[in-house]
Amino acid sequence: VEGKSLTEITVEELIISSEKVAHVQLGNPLEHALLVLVKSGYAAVPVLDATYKFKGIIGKNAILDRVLGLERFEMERLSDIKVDEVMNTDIPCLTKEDDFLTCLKTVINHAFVCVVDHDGYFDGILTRRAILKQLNKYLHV
Amino acid sequence: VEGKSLTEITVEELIISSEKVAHVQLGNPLEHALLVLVKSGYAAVPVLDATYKFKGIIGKNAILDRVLGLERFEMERLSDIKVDEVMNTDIPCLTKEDDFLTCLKTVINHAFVCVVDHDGYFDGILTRRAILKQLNKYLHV
Ligand SMILES: Nc1ncnc2c1ncn2[C@@H]1O[C@@H]2COP(=O)(O)O[C@H]3[C@@H](O)[C@H](n4cnc5c(N)ncnc54)O[C@@H]3COP(=O)(O)O[C@H]2[C@H]1O
Ligand SMILES: Nc1ncnc2c1ncn2[C@@H]1O[C@@H]2COP(=O)(O)O[C@H]3[C@@H](O)[C@H](n4cnc5c(N)ncnc54)O[C@@H]3COP(=O)(O)O[C@H]2[C@H]1O
Repeated sequence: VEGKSLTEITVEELIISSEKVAHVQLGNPLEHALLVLVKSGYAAVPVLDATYKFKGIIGKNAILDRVLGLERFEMERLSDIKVDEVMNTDIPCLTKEDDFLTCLKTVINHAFVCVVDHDGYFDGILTRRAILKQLNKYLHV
Repeated sequence: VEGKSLTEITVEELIISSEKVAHVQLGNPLEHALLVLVKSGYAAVPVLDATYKFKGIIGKNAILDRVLGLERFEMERLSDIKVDEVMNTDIPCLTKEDDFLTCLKTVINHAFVCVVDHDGYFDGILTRRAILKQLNKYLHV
């Protein structure tokens, strides 16, 4: 009975929906992306195109690693490089129907996962925190 | 029976021990800390003093936020500011004897937690990934 209640939970109940998710646009320069990341406080955020389709993830490490020169961080180059040259596109996605165990397996290696609909439009994100809160609840019943 | 096996697990079985943990020293300038963070790829790492006592956590966001000026990121200031002026000391710690449910509760709001002995010496870290892997195993039995 306990096990049954967890497996009934889907992404839809755990998702942080798109309007609450900080993101950057495909054409943005890294300078803008880094400002969004530092001001929001997030290590990485989704990258969306102009129609709100999910394209990849961009994080502070990839940006800083890109401009790390032999002597210093060459921050002036940030306005010349676009987000799509640096973003990570090799990331799993989930849909709203995916079940709890699929979510759990996916967040083992990813701090958050993007949720898309069947046409690739961005629905929101599923975070490790949401999964851990649910598991904590389940184990205290 | 299933529930019993999880509650028997302690920090000691899940810990990433200190020699495998990237860290910075209390006296280091932010410039060194940022290099350690970008090269290791970690968003944040522990700060230890010269005797290996745990002092706090330092992350890329706190460093970048500190040098974000009105016009640009003032990276030249990184060599003048020390890690202890920026690090976060308001963080929970665990000990090797703490049980699984205590770990789970603590990582809900922290991507990783530092483990110390009874004299405050740094033993290692407990990550969300370690907790999630254990829970995944438990739910697939
Ligand atoms: N402003 C804030 N207020 C309170 N707690 C905060 C916070 N920023 C970060 N945290 C805490 O730190 C964890 C790691 O954040 P990080 O930015 O590295 O990694 C985050 C970030 O990359 C992304 N993320 C989370 N919420 C987001 C949002 N609203 N928009 C865009 N990205 C988000 O998902 C990752 C995992 O998030 P998760 O919540 O599991 O885990 C978060 C959360 O527990
Ligand atoms: N080099 C790498 N290889 C493979 N996967 C990697 C990786 N770097 C990061 N990841 C993945 O990204 C997650 C978030 O890493 P982050 O650096 O934001 O946040 C990390 C970092 O701040 C810290 N951390 C983890 N391992 C560390 C280590 N050996 N030394 C210092 N800090 C560490 O604990 C946080 C949570 O780590 P966790 O393993 O749960 O979760 C990691 C892991 O799943």
